[in-house]
Amino acid sequence: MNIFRFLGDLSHLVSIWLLLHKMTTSKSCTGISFKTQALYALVFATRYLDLLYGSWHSMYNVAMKIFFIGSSLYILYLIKVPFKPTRDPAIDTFKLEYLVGGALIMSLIANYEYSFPEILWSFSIWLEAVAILPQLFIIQRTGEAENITTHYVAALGAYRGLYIPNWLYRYFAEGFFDPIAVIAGIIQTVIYLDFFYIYFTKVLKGQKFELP
Amino acid sequence: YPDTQVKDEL
Repeated sequence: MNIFRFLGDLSHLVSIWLLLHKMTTSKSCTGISFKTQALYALVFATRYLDLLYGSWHSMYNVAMKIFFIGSSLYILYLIKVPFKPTRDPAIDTFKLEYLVGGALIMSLIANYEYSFPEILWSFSIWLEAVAILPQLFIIQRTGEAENITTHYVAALGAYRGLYIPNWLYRYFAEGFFDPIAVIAGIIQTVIYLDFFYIYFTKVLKGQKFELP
Repeated sequence: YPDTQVKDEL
């Protein structure tokens, strides 16, 4: 564990807290992509259910895995049951088939071993890299977003962004290098760059998130 | 790949 990874994980926790805060205080899921949330639930299920076959590294690791699986299912429940009337499926139209299909193909090409757990892990890594796209698509389509939603997306982007200095640190300090996680993580961070540009130039200067 | 089987990252 190093400071970048810890801050990254903290940022991930903050993002989920922001999302839950937005939904429970406004009693709505307006502007939130159910598809992105469903993809994250799938990402966590395919990566963290390694708990079931004994992949227990530390209390920290186990507690985080359980939290991410549990909170993602709770978020899906909130969107589908109590806040269902506030969702507009007509703007959440990104084609999931491309993302899931692409991640599946990548997991068969890039994995460390042709075994079910390794392919599942690789699938979760590639899927996570693109899971935010339906959410960014909604923001792009509507041309604006509530501030709290943009804070949520920013915290989520910061999470994988912070993993990059973590990988650099681990490469030099520990000789650890995980090329699949690194390449997918860089792709994931690049996907956020446009968003971050507007977030830093507008939202953090007190303006509303609006596309030009 | 060193230790990539040990997936301790989240």
